[in-house]
Amino acid sequence: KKLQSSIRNYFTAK
Amino acid sequence: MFEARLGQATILKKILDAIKDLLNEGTFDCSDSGIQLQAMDNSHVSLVSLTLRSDGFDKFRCDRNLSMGMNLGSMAKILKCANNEDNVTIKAQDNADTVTIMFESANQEKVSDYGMKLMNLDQEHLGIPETDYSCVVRMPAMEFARICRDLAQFSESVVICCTKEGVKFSASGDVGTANIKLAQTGNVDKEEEAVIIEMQEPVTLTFACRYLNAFTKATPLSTQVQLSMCADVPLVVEYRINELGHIRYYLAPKIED
Repeated sequence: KKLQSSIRNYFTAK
Repeated sequence: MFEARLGQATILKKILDAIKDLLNEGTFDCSDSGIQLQAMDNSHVSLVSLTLRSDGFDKFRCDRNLSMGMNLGSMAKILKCANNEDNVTIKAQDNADTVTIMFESANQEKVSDYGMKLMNLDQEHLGIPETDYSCVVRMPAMEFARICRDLAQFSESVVICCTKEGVKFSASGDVGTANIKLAQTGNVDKEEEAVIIEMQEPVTLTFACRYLNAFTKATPLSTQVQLSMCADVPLVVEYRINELGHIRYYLAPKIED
């Protein structure tokens, strides 16, 4: 089973 | 003073159609280089990044940088009031709490203006790192929309596998399995019908169909779509807006439990 990751895990807050 | 004018309202209608299913509201950041919007969808799975260059507008004036938070549902209601061929002008005073959207018929005989309250949105901006993508696929936007629509019937997820032979989209579920393979086109007369693959190394990634289908709402903006992929990083789905800019969607992959 694959889980949906969050876009926040890849991009950092500016 | 901010003022931006486009020759045809239809472009703005299409842009709004391309983002309003993912975002309820968004901040349009205006500067003398143009208009930018960056926002995550409510579930923080995808990110929309819209760039409209000032030189793509018929008229563009931005004296001071301005951030206009807008309810996109309200904006869509206003844009429904425009005919596709109308000129559209977006205007705001510095530090204003409203924006004016004006439509003019081609013969100037009908002029309408709509005022909309701006919102103070506390949206976080994310830094998108420079990435060397392993595979970049360019293909007809209609074909991509068709594939996403077809595969969504079989599963919530689609696996995209890109090799030097081509790109394969797969889904499997209760109904059965589905595989769609596209080979790189050889000689094409029309550039917009081409499938072009630039591959550094093969990549296989899994994505949610729901979001891919939401991205394909941008199809009317562009004949071609570009998919950029790299292991373990978000997919980039880019639609170029002719002579005006682009809309990019970033989608976080599905990962092993």
